[in-house]
Amino acid sequence: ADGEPLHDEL
Amino acid sequence: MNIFRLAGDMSHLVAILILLLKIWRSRSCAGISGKSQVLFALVFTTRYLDLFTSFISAYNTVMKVVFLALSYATVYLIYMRFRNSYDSENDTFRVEFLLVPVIGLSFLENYSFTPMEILWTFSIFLESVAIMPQLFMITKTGEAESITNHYLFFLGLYRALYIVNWVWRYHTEGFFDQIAVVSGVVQTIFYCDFFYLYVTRVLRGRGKMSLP
Repeated sequence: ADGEPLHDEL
Repeated sequence: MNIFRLAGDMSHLVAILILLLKIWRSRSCAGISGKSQVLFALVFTTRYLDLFTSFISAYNTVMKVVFLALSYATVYLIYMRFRNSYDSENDTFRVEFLLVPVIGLSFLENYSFTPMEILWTFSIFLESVAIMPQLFMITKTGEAESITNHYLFFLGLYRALYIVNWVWRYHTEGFFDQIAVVSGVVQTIFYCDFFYLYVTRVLRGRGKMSLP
């Protein structure tokens, strides 16, 4: 969703 | 993905496997804090809810599933299969003293006030303190088996490598995740005293070591 960061780390 | 991040993830995996195999082979979880392991299972559970909402990469998905499965397997071995060897009398850290402030902070400081983001933030904050019952237990009993120390060493190495990864990502892609970085640095500081003792005592052949 917009404004929510994508957490690409574990 | 960079080499530091990959090496960090691999150290994390090695740490978890060392612990699991130690318990499995010795048929005993003596000296292991079940509370820390439950907290780590909770960390993975609340952080990896995005398995259901967003796909990042095959690597990412596989590692998340592996971490979840291994953490639950560890908790199962400690509290079910080898519960007779569980040293509950020395695993007396009051977990609520960690959970209450961590829950409070994750509501106050997050990237977005949504259930998923609050749970992600909770998992980041909780991970930074989840090892405290284990360190408390070692302090209480006065010593830890060297295999437990190897476990803690690889956990600490994973945290240190993640910091290098963040420095790298900041310079190469302008990436800066304030919540992860601040709590990651705090978490790594917890391991510094342990690192020093590990290098000076365990690696010099005494096998066992004690924390002051």
